[in-house]
Amino acid sequence: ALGPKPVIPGAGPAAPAIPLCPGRIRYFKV
Amino acid sequence: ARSPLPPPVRDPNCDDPEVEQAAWAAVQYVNSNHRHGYKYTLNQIDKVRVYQRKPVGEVYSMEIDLLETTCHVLDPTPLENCTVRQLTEHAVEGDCDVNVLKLDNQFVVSNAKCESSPDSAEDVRKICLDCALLAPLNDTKVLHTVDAAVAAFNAQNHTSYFKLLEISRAQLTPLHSSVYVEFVVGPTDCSPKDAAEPAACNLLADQHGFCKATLTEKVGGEDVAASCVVFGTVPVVPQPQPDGAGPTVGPTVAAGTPVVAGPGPAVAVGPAV
Repeated sequence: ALGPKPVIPGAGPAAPAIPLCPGRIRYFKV
Repeated sequence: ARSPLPPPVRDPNCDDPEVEQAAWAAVQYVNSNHRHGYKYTLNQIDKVRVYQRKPVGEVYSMEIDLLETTCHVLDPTPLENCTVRQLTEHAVEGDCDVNVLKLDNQFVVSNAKCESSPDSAEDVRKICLDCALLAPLNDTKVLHTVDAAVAAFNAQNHTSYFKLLEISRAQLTPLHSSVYVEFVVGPTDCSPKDAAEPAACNLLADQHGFCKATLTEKVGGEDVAASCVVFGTVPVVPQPQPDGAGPTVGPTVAAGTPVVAGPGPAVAVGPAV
């Protein structure tokens, strides 16, 4: 409904994926 | 001198299944390489980088957060059945830097460096004003509580005299009116009756009792409540018999069968008595 994504002049190629870290907390953070 | 690490091959996600496998190998390594205190379990993977290992394999260089469980390292209970120590019990965290080698789809820990630290008293107070805080294990009140608890446990009618092996944990209530301790005992080749010289009693191999006790101060004295879970084969110590009576056959408990000894005679749990 908002139309196509605007093109930002000068924007380079997509950055490499950043690793998802730290990982999930299994219990609680101390 | 060590050669510097080569550039990393990749930076995987911390929750990547292979990274988790490497982290669990590290947890197992840590638990099997300390002989005092409690087993730790994985809480969070903080960082990971993977390096090529020449001529073959990969090295997972990781930072992991662990949490103390309620199972002692000498307790045969599998880690997956151990409960994490809760914040209200003054939780303890472990921070580890580990290198895990992956070779032929097997993860082998090459080195680990860990530091453990308790949660801050302020953080415990934020969630619970009257929670007991961890106390130094050489605190006079702690030592007194453990002595009283070991004596109380030995005063129950066991076949062996039990010696103190380790004080594992101690907590003092805010007003210091009660002391809670956890400690490890081991059965000896002495019966409780001939343990007048405890130094002469020899510990039996691979048998441990994990005990919890509370000493409460009251007007004119103190109360001690102690209970222990004993793992291992408890031998029969011959008891003096009236003339003509045959040898007593006492309880022999198979390895891994817990014996809960609370206030009263020892009760064997499970069918192995």
